[in-house]
Formats: sequence, C-alpha cells, structure tokens
Amino acid sequence: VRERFRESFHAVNADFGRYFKTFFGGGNARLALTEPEDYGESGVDILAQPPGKRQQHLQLLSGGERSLAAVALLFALLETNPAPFCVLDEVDAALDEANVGRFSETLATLAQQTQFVLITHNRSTVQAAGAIYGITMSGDGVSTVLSLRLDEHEPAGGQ
Amino acid sequence: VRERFRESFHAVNADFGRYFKTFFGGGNARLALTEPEDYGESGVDILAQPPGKRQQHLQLLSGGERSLAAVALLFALLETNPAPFCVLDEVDAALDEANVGRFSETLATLAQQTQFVLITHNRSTVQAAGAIYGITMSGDGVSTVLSLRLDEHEPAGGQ
Amino acid sequence: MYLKRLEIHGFKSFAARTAFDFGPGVTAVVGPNGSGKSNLADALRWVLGEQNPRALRSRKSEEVIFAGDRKRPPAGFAEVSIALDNSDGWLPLDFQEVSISRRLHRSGESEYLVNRARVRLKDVSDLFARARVGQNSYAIMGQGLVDQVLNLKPEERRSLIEEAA
Amino acid sequence: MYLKRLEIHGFKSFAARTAFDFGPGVTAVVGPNGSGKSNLADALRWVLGEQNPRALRSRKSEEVIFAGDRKRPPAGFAEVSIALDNSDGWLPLDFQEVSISRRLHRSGESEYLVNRARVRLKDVSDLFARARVGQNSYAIMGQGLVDQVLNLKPEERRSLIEEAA
Ligand SMILES: Nc1ncnc2c1ncn2[C@@H]1O[C@H](COP(=O)(O)OP(=O)(O)OP(=O)(O)O)[C@@H](O)[C@H]1O
Ligand SMILES: Nc1ncnc2c1ncn2[C@@H]1O[C@H](COP(=O)(O)OP(=O)(O)OP(=O)(O)O)[C@@H](O)[C@H]1O
Ligand SMILES: [Mg+2]
Ligand SMILES: [Mg+2]
Repeated sequence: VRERFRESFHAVNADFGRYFKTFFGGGNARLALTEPEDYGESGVDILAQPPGKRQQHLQLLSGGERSLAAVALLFALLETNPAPFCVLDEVDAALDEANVGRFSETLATLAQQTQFVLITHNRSTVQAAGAIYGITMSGDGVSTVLSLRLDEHEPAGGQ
Repeated sequence: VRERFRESFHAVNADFGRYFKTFFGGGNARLALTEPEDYGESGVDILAQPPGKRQQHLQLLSGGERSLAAVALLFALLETNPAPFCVLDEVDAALDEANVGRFSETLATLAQQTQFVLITHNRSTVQAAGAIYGITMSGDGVSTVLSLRLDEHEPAGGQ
Repeated sequence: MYLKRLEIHGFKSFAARTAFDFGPGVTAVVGPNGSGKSNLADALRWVLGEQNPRALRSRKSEEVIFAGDRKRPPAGFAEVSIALDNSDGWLPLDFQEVSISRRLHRSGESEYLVNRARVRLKDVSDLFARARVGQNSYAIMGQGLVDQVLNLKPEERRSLIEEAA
Repeated sequence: MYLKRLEIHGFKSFAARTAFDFGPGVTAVVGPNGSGKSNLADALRWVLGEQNPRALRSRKSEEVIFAGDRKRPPAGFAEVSIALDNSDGWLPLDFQEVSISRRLHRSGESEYLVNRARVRLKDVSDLFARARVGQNSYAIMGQGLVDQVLNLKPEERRSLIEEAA
C-alpha cells in the first residue's frame, strides 16, 4: 500500500502543478506530506503560489483563486485515476472571464479521455460542449428537458 | 424590548415577502416565530415558496433560489434599519440572467436610500451602477486602482 | 467506459420519466435557477450508491421521491437508471452495455438492479470498487463545493490520493 | 449619511496608499480574480471595528498587514480611513464630515482615530451603536456568504431582527 500511495502521490503532485500553471498562467503549486518521507501514514497539505505572489496559506487565496486551485487538483486526480464520467456543477461561478476561458480550454482537452457533464450559467463555458441540454421548470414545479444539440443551435443564443 | 421586537419583526416580515415576490416574480415568503406569540424569547424561522412550488424547507431550494431569498431578507432588514452603506461581494454569482436583471433593477431602486458598494464579475449587474472602480493586481502582488467613471466608458466594454 | 443514457423518474423534481442521451466529450446542462440541474447531479450520485441523505441536500432518504405539487400527487417511488458503455471491458462483466438502476419506495424499501436483475447494494459497491468508480467522491463535484476539497483535513486529502492509487 | 472616501494603506494587498471616492447610489467594483476586491470589503469591515480575524479571512490579526512580495518588504503597519458625510446628523457629532481611522502596527499596537483624535475602540463602538452601524453584520455581505444568513439558527436570526428594532 505504501508503495502505491507514493507513486500516486508523485503522479497527482506533478499533474496538479501542471494544471495550476495552465490555469494561472504561471506560479507554482504542490502537495506536501505533513510528515515528510512517511508515505505510510502522513496527511497531505496543499501549497499554492499564484504568479507574482509569495507562497501562501490556502485561506489567503481569493474566491476565484480557490476555485481554480480546487479544479486543478480535481483534474490531476482524474489523470491519475480516470473516472468514466465526471459531473461539474457550476465550478465556474466565481471565475472572471479570462479564467473561464482557460478553464474551458483545458476541459475540452481533458474531455478526450474523460466524459464531462457540465452544469453552468456561463455562456462562454457552454462553447466547450459538444451537446447542450436545457432544463426548465414548467409552471407546476416539474422539471422538463429540451435537447439543444449544439450543431442545431447558434451557440450565442443557446440558452 | 418585547414591543420593539414585535414591531421590527412585522416590518421585516412584510418587506421580506415583498422583495421575495419581486425577485421570484410571484410565490410567497415569510418569517415565523418558533414559539408563536412569544415575542420575548422566540427564535425566527424562514419559510419560502417559489412560484408554482409547494412551501418547502430552505434546504431544498436551489443555489440560485437560496441567494435570492437571502438577498430579499437582507434588503428587508435594510428597509427597517437603514445602514449608511452596504457592501455586496458577488451576491449575484449563482443567479441566472433573468434573476440578475431583477436583482439589479431592485438594487437601483433601493440605492435611492442606501449607498451600495457592489463587487461583481457580471457585466449586466454593472449596468445598475453610477460609477465603476477597476482593481488590478500589478505583476508583483500589489493592488492598484483604476477609476472607470461610468459616464466616460462604453458600459459593455467596461471591464 | 462512459455514460450513455440517464433515465430519471419520480426523483426530486423529475416527476415524469425523463431521459438524457450522452456522447463522450462534454455535455453542457443549462437552465434557469431552480429548474432541476443540480437534481440531475444528485440523481447520478444516488444511482452510484450514495447512502447519506445530506450529500443529496435532503434530511431523510425518502425526501428524494417527488413530493407532489398543485396538480400531481406525491410519487410512490423514485427510480434512476444509467446505461454505461462497457465495450472497453472497464466493468468486470461480459456485457457491451451495462445498465444500473436504483429504486426507492415510499415504504422505505429500496432495490438495486444490474442489467435488470436484482442485486444487493453490496454487489453494486463491489462492482464499482473493482472498476474504481462509485464512491470516487471527486468525480461528482456538487454546487458550491468546489473549494470543499481545499477545506479537507490533511488525512482526508490523503484518502483522496489513496483512492487514486 | 453615506461613505464619501476610503483610504487604504498597507492593508492586505494594498501596499501603496490607495483612495476611493464614492457618491451616493451604487458603485461597482470589478477586476480579475485575486486582484483585491474582497480585500476592499475586508478593509471596510476592519475600520468599523471588526475584532475577529476569521471574519477577515485571516488566522491572526497581524495577517492583515501587507506581507511583502518580491520587490517590497513587509509593511510596518496597516491603516484604513473612511470619511462619512454627516450632513444629516446621523452620527451624534457636530461635524458635517466625520473621518474614522484604524491603524495596526506589527508590534500589535492598534490605534483608532475619530477626526484625527485618538480614541479607544469602545468609543468607536459606542458611536456606531448610537448610529446603528458598525457591527450591523448584514451591511457587509462577504463573498460566498450570501446564504449564510439562511443557515443561521433561529435564535441568531432573532438577534438580526432585534438589531433592526
Ligand atoms: N423531492 C422533491 N420533490 C419535488 N421537488 C423537489 C424535490 N426535491 C427538490 N425539489 C425541487 O427542486 C428545486 C431545486 O432544483 P435544483 O437545485 O436542481 O435547481 P438548479 O437548476 O440547480 O438551480 P440553480 O441554478 O439555482 O442552482 C427546488 O426548487 C425544489 O422545489
Ligand atoms: N496581508 C497580505 N499581504 C499581501 N497580500 C495579501 C495579504 N492578504 C491577502 N493578500 C492577497 O490578496 C489576494 C486576494 O485578494 P482578494 O480576495 O481581494 O481577491 P478578489 O479580487 O476578491 O478575487 P476574486 O474575484 O477571485 O474573488 C490573495 O491572492 C493574497 O495574495
Ligand atoms: Mg444548482
Ligand atoms: Mg473576492
């Protein structure tokens, strides 16, 4: 078990750093063992350093920076242990326009190996999707579905 | 004290119901005493019923519905006990486009009696503002300010 | 392996039988506030075996059954089915396509089915554990929970990495 | 009464002296992720007398002082000042304009000033209590805390209504 944890820790750590750099356009992020070299028992800390800033405790990151760091860790976990599908429910809510763009580009690349169901209110995130479902609540509190296949719809008017 | 609480409870309750109906375009919301008629000690419950739905526990509301109900309560408290200024930090993050519109319209009306500092990523919320400040982080982790007086800027390109 | 089809019936706000077909890649789900998008995510978490009502934004497990409204009575049961494409043999079963269903009756009785044959919850969990799915908690990221991953304690983060091992 | 001016110096990411002039009505604050918008909201909460570091997203009270970066050393102190228009006599003081400042030195020493005269924290709290401002917790709604109001216990909601009485 110890050996497998060590391998997975290093793989997730490498991917986490890579995704973080892609999302933030630079900077550094890594996982650290709370008891160094003790792969059998140690807990895991997260260290993040957005570009131009000093390495800081996660609590000091802004709302959007926290979302991006969390998604970078999630994507790293999906690389090491691919899940057949992944559901993301409004993970882009706190992101500014530039970061939404970087997020959806990276998602589109990762989607070549993992299937995503992406719930969003953001028109530009929808651009990354191959298909769109619209859900509405009819007047009596029941959800009904409209399939808006992307190829049939002018994306800008999609919603 | 008991008398003042009773008066304030009824005033906030009436305004809460009114703001809720404006935001949701119908439905009902009200405050209820956990110990009815005991204005001296009783706690306060919140009951919300979006249009077309049954009255339900707050936990069942969706992310956007919760934000709207919370802002309706905040605005009701501001009516009964006006604060000189109010700061709202991305309260519109979970809202869809139609609700962002209703929120900013209502904000513009309430802003005739209360000053608001409104932090947002949402271009359409910015339309409700009389002035805009842009904050950016220079390459070295220090915040600098740009004043984008609304009258000087084409609002759509504002950010 | 990927998710080919999702059918929801009587689960939360999906009173009528509702079906979604998915291709590989990204499928976006959009709609107004309160329309049922997060309920769809809850349906997926539920069919994969979620036992904790709070992870489904409910207080009791029966609260996932359609509670009725002005025109319709409360549903008698909730049912969610998924069809998974298994042509790559990801699930250790001899089928090109595997369907998994979960049903909960108002009486509290619950049923699990794999390819329409009744199984126990333990069978579903075992199946998914071997295929490294199911309780893989990070694969379904709930609304507003994005930075919950960051708030985990160091030993909880450790178990996320262990799951990935 | 309304907020006319805000000056921040050495507080969080505002290393250099930064000023904001406000009119009545709505002023929007926009900018990229991590640029310092919520730090501005924290500055307002702090100058009104906030004593709990966690309400300022910090662990210790000194963490609000600019911590330095590649080019600049850590600041020796943090200072936030606000100028309030008091032409309606909202604050029980005989001034058309009232300025309130708070300073914290790395040594841990903190100062409060009203119209540039040093006062105690208790004086500031009393002043605001009479004017029904300050700890009026709902007037500054932090990021992601919108639905915290809904998660309060019934007796905590009672005290919100009592404050408004
Ligand atoms: N058991 C149930 N029976 C009927 N309706 C239910 C049940 N459980 C939840 N709902 C309804 O589902 C609605 C919430 O749906 P959901 O959280 O999926 O919305 P959403 O589309 O995600 O919205 P948002 O964009 O605001 O996040 C609630 O308004 C609630 O009335
Ligand atoms: N004491 C300090 N000294 C220097 N920088 C600090 C200090 N405290 C916080 N910061 C910096 O402030 C940044 C966060 O700023 P803030 O939370 O205001 O961003 P924001 O503009 O609200 O972003 P978002 O849109 O993502 O919410 C962090 O990246 C952190 O580096
Ligand atoms: Mg939702
Ligand atoms: Mg912020």
